[in-house]
Amino acid sequence: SSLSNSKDEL
Amino acid sequence: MNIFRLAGDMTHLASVLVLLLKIHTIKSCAGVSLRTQELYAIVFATRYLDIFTSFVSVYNTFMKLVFLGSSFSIVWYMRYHKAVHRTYDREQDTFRHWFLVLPCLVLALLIHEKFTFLEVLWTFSLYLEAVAILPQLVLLQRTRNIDNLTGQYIFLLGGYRGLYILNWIYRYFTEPHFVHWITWIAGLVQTLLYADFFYYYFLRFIGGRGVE
Repeated sequence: SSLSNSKDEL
Repeated sequence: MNIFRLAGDMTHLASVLVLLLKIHTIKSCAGVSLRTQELYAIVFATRYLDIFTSFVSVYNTFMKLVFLGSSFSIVWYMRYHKAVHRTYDREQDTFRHWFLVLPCLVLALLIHEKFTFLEVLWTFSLYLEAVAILPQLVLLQRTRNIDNLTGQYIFLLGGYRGLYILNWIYRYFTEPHFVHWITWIAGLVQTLLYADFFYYYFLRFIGGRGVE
């Protein structure tokens, strides 16, 4: 899902 | 985390520190667009809404707090600090930046990855950040040449998202299913808007003159 790996960026 | 993203975050941090250095030490914001700073404060406020709900890492939370704190304190300095406010070029900084907010919000309501409150505002912050530099670039054209600190600030601010593009390319090839068109296109547009600034900025380095 998008939460996993695009919300870990600033 | 990869070196491109770390370099991007450090470049972004450096841009904020250069601006805070200029405003806090020489108490001047000459050549700096308050409107761009206000847009950036909105960008961070809408992008980091999940700061208390989703913990990624100490680094991530720390950097979010730094960007939130610095963007709002820069706006405060430029609006309310007597000495700094006096150096603010109100007559020249007239780009109708509120006209940027609504289209970005509408676009985020139309094009997003998930239709949830946080995701739409997060997407809005990506679109808004892509165009947030416009008032600053317009002010730059009007004030002709600027001091080195302001030039370095804009250069670093433009460079950070360019490094993020390298990060996205790296992650696309190393992580399966890492595809985020919205982030990528917004980041590309944002970086392309700096193209002519970068051109003149490098000319300055070659020519050794101020940024014309």
